[in-house]
This record gives sequence, C-alpha cells and structure tokens, in this order.
Amino acid sequence: GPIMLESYRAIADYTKSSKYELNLKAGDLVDIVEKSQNGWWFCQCENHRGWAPAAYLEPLDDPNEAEEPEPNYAGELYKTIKAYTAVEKDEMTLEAGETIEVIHKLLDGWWVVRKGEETGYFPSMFLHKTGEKREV
Amino acid sequence: SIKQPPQNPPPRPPPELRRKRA
Repeated sequence: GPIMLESYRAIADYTKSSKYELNLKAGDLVDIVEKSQNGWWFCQCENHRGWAPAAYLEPLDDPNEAEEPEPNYAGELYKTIKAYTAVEKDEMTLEAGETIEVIHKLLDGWWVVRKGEETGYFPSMFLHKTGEKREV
Repeated sequence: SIKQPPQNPPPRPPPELRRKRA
C-alpha cells in the first residue's frame, strides 16, 4: 500500500547550515520521512528533501505532540561520546567519557540530563547508552 | 549520501517558540 507520511508545519524560519539540510519558512508544510532521535528529521517539501531541526516543526494533527515521552526522574545511564560546552544557561557542559543520567528525552534532540546535583540540556547526538543499571 | 544526518547538534528553537516542557 501507499506509504503515509506525517505532515508537519514549520513554526519559524530556518536557514540551513550544511549541504543536506532544508531551508524552512514559517508556515511551510513538510512530510517527515525519518525521525532521528538526535533531533534532525529527514523531510520532503515539494521537490526538496533534506534534514530539518525537529525543534522548528509542529505536527498538523496534534499540536500537543502526544508522542513526546514523559520524563523519567529515575534516570537512564548514558555516557558522553563527545564534549559539549554549554551555549545557553540551561545547558550542561560535559567532557567526553562522562557518565550521566538522562531524565527526559525530548524530540528536538536536546535531552535533560543530570549529573550529581546539576541538570541541564545536552545534545542527544553526543550520548551513548551504557546499558548499566543505575546504583541506588 | 544525502541520508547522512548533519554531524552537529540541531539548533534549539528560539525561546518563545520552545515547546511546553514538563
């Protein structure tokens, strides 16, 4: 049968920063081909195809995005595979190889992580699941 | 390949457009 693609609407203008991305204008409609957990979604828009940031897209059908998982305050253990330096106040700065707990996996690819007493947003793209159980 | 996703984290939305978060 035909493949039904989900339609999303751009909520703001976005100018691409690399070759395989899509430029978006607020109000543009795109069909989603693939949703990557890292927050880049592969979309098609008329004759264009490319990656767009999920943060700039809202679903046409359900603006409340029921698919967004609930936070898990118990946390899931992940390891950072790349260092990231916070740009905004609510982000976390971490070195590569640090173990942290993921408490909320947001669709835009910026996950809420906890290390000790500190929490903040971190790019999911730089995280790898350890598969270990958290010590209680 | 065109299906290779960007290697940089996606941008965060402008603050006024951020989704409701718990």
